[in-house]
Amino acid sequence: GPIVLQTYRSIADFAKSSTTEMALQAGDLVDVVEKGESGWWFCQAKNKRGWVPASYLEPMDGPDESEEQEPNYEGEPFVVIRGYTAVEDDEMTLQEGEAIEVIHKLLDGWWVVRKEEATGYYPSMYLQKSGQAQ
Amino acid sequence: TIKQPPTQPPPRPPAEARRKQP
Repeated sequence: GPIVLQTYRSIADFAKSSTTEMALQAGDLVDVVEKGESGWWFCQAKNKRGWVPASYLEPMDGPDESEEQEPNYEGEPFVVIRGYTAVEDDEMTLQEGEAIEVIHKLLDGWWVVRKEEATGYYPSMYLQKSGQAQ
Repeated sequence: TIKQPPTQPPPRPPAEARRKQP
């Protein structure tokens, strides 16, 4: 049967920075084709398609809180597969190979991680579950 | 086939989204 796609509304303007992304204006309606854990969602509109940041979209049918996981304060072990230097105060700076714990997997692709006493946001696409081959 | 997603992390949520967070 036909695949029913969820419609989302853009809450802000988004300027694309690569050819696979899709620019948005606040209020644009898009259908979501694929939701990536990285926080990039593949969307289509009337005559365009491309990747869009999940945090710029809100569901037309009310908040889909069911998709958002609860924080797990015990933490899930992950390894940093790519270093990142914090840009904002609430982000973490980590080096490749460091072991951290993920305590909250957010749909926008910025996960809350813990390293010793410090916590902050880190891009999920630069993390890999401990013990998994890359 | 769906193109590969961008290799850069997505931007942090816009101010509009942050205001909605509790």
